[in-house]
Amino acid sequence: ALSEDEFHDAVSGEL
Amino acid sequence: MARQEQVLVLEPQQELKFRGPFTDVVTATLKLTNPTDRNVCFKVKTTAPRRYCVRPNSGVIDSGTSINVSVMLQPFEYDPNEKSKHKFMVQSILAPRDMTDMEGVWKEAKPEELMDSKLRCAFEMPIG
Repeated sequence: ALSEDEFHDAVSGEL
Repeated sequence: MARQEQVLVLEPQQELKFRGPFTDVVTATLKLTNPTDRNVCFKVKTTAPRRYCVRPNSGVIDSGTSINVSVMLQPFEYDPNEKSKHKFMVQSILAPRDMTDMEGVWKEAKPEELMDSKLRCAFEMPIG
């Protein structure tokens, strides 16, 4: 089965 | 459990387009409009958090207003055959009328109060 997408908080600072 | 329908209007609605070349940061803009009479808290999530810088990545959209979110794709080695699998989610919740701090709103949020919209990403090379 397709792995359910795993979402993380987006980053607003420097990566 | 009936999920609350998303009240925010997203532009674009389904797909964020990033036009290369990808040797430098490429920015896509996601416009979030709040057509309701309530303030709405939002936060942006992604399946590729190390690849994108998102500003603002969370906040409150006052009733009847819009904000533009800049989604900045960091430079990478573009492969035209590699279809982007990255996805974004805008999670939102109606702001309590007496809201003091936003963190508290997310902590106390009940799952059925949360709304979310998902967008996929598309990478395009410049024309010509």
